[in-house]
Amino acid sequence: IKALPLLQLTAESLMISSEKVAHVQLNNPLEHALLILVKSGYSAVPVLDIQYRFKGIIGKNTILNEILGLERFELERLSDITVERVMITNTPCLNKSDHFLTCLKAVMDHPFVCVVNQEGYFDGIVTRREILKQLNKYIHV
Amino acid sequence: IKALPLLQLTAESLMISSEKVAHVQLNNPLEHALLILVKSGYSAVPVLDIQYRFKGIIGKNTILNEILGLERFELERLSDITVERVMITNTPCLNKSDHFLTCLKAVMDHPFVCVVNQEGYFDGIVTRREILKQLNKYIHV
Ligand SMILES: Nc1ncnc2c1ncn2[C@@H]1O[C@@H]2COP(=O)(O)O[C@H]3[C@@H](O)[C@H](n4cnc5c(N)ncnc54)O[C@@H]3COP(=O)(O)O[C@H]2[C@H]1O
Ligand SMILES: Nc1ncnc2c1ncn2[C@@H]1O[C@@H]2COP(=O)(O)O[C@H]3[C@@H](O)[C@H](n4cnc5c(N)ncnc54)O[C@@H]3COP(=O)(O)O[C@H]2[C@H]1O
Repeated sequence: IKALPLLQLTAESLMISSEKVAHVQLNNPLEHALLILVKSGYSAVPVLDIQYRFKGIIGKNTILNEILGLERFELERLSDITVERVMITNTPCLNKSDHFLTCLKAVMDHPFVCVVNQEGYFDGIVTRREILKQLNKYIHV
Repeated sequence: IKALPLLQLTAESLMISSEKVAHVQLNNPLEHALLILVKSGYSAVPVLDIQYRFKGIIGKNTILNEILGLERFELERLSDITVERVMITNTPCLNKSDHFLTCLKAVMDHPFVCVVNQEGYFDGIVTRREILKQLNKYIHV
């Protein structure tokens, strides 16, 4: 099974490269983050610091949960809270050199996984769609 | 390749059955739909009519896009608009008897796909996660 060219694919060849990935910054207020998410159409995106190091993931779920008060969504609080305070930080990451099976396992529980290098710099994301596309290709071989 | 037990799996064996699927009704106001989405934690869920027939899909993207005004998110409009008016209706559906490859192709561009019978009744959903789990199992055989 190690002979399958599919299994030799690396995260680097599978990933959407960082310059094509929508993201937000650590210190952005949630108001800005929510606007980016709604305009880009993505449910969640990576959070980077000022030097493009990977810090976490922020999504509409997290933001809306944060402002859901007892009676209504308290939109005014969006300008008071920063991304850093509520983002999700315990998500698995991949390395550029990780092979296909590692990537497949990573997206089992996450719609996308960030590819990060040794120093923590953000390289890109591996999405479920890309994994499914490759599997679809090889399942027909 | 037709011999592979994986390819013989049907949508029925892959799907999350309707009783376990969070959904909203056609005539719910967006305010109710958004609450269901935030509390369930799902980005999008099926829309059913009063007889549990499949009608469309509603997600946070659609709702937030709808109320994004020029200056702010106009939350007050959420009680004025119904799910039916903004839901997405042109999504592909599956039939219980569809085989694995058909299901795989369906989730290529959609995180989940609804399983619907001839009369339009909602049977369940096939998710990317379930497809990936099965592929992960068989890729190790
Ligand atoms: N503008 C668009 N054009 C075409 N199809 C679109 C699309 N936006 C969303 N989709 C479809 O919907 C799926 C779920 O998107 P979601 O935003 O929930 O979840 C996305 C999003 O959170 C993130 N993502 C994907 N591409 C991204 C990017 N360029 N920048 C930032 N985040 C991205 O990765 C998750 C999984 O993406 P994946 O491609 O597997 O799956 C995507 C894709 O199949
Ligand atoms: N409560 C939870 N517990 C554990 N993991 C969770 C979870 N909520 C979300 N996830 C994880 O996040 C992925 C994306 O969820 P999302 O809500 O964007 O997108 C979901 C949601 O729109 C819909 N969905 C899944 N299960 C549902 C259910 N029981 N009722 C209604 N919709 C469901 O199908 C999409 C794809 O689901 P999938 O399982 O492939 O992928 C899920 C799953 O891996």
